[in-house]
Amino acid sequence: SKPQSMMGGGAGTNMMPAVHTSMSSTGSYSGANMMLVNGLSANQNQVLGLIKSCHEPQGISMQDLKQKLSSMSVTVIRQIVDFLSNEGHIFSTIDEDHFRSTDNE
Amino acid sequence: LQRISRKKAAALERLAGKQAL
Repeated sequence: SKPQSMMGGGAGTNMMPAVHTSMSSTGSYSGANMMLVNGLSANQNQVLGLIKSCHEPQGISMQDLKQKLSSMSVTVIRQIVDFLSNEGHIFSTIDEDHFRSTDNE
Repeated sequence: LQRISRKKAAALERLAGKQAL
């Protein structure tokens, strides 16, 4: 690279003290502070809440869940339900499309 | 209904097992 002749000691001495702004590069996960309640994500809690709200002996049906959770697709709800039943929060009742919660959080 | 209660017991066991982990 062409050696630039540095204008050393120009007229205006820069009075600005070079402030070293040390970037706080601490690896803190301040980014996505997920609202994790009892280890579940928001939508998992939503599904669990719905299933808890239904006190039918046979539980709540997949149709009801889909209807109330219109923002989620059936596959997403199915995944969450599978996870929740695997965790033991809920269990399938008369068939794989009916669920109840084990009630004790 | 007893099928449901059996499944509930199984889920409770899973839940207890998870919390024990």
